[in-house]
Amino acid sequence: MFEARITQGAVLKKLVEALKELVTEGNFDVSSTGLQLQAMDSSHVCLVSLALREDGFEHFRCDRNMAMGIHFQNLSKILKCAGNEDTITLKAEDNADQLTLMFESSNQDRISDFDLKLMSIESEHLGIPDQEYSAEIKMPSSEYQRIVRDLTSIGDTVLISATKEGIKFSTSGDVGTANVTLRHNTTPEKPEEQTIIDLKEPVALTFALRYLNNFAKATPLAPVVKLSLTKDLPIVVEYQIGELGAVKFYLAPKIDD
Amino acid sequence: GATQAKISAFFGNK
Repeated sequence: MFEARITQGAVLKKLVEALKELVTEGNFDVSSTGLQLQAMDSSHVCLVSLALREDGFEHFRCDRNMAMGIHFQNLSKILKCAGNEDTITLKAEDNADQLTLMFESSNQDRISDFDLKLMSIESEHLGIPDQEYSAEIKMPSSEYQRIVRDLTSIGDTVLISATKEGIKFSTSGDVGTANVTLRHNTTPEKPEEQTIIDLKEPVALTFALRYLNNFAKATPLAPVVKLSLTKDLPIVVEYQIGELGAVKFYLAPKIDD
Repeated sequence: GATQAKISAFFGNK
């Protein structure tokens, strides 16, 4: 059987809210090492990779590997019934066709359980190579959210260029043009307020803002976001979820004809 | 103009 208990149920709620617009359905692949999800958006332009470690949960048991097919809008409906302070336990029998979610209030005086019907999803797993990136930028996730939201109101695509001067986001549209540059800035005392640019070589790539804006739905999960860029490769937008794991969004670039 | 690439063009099937 599979059983995973998380005291901070709000994390699970935020996670599903972050994913549900981008991916309709996907498999929760559970094994003794944790829970993983890899899913593409409907247009196969971006990929979400979620990995939650077994030791990040208060309790984790998985007797045999399983792929649990989840419809994210439906999971979201159920998780909306959990309180923000609730502990959430996920449970499934081996080869089950449903996932049980149990919500316990912090003072244990309210317990509820919901069964989510599982789906059979044929999903292809893509191999994501480990690699060095030309530029890695860590910045406050709220800053990333603001930049992509602001630029989405001006244009459809963004040119992201990383140089020793900083990281620049540029767009243009009917109303005009916009440029936002962030400089390397380690002055703030709190690491989560710093902008750290690790540049091996200058790089410039163009991406669809619609997706970058969608990734920012993960902002409530983490104070810091990391962007990784290499010429002619997908950008990685990564949120560390405390000690529990990470969600990474990969977006294929726009390529000049 | 620029063409939107598919993600599978970069990451092969496992």
